Amino acid sequence: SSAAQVVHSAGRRFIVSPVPESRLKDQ
Amino acid sequence: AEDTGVRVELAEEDDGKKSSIALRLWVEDQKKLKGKYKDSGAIEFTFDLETEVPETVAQEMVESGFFLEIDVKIVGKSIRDRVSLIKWRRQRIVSGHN
Repeated sequence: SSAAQVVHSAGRRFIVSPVPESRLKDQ
Repeated sequence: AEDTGVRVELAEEDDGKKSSIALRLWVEDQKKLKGKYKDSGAIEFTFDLETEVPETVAQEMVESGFFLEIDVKIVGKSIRDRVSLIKWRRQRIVSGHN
């Protein structure tokens, strides 16, 4: 799934989303 | 900045004014990390340039399971380098105006 995932840690919100392939190195 | 294998970029345009800014972090080269990295994508978060410490955010990422404790320094350094660059750019703009 390409939907963003939200993770909360100590009041901070981390939003996780896929990295565009063009931004990946050595892969 | 040193190539740490962890890339940190602005997730929004820097207007040069607000202290809290959105950043996006992802692993570009997992060979540079000591621990085994679970590829979970890009992590977006807000960071307060005036009050927050990059190493604290790195620790929170460890606690959230994105990275292992062994890599907390490299993640913290990656954030710190980007934050320094943002602050440096802002300083330049301010001194250019004066």
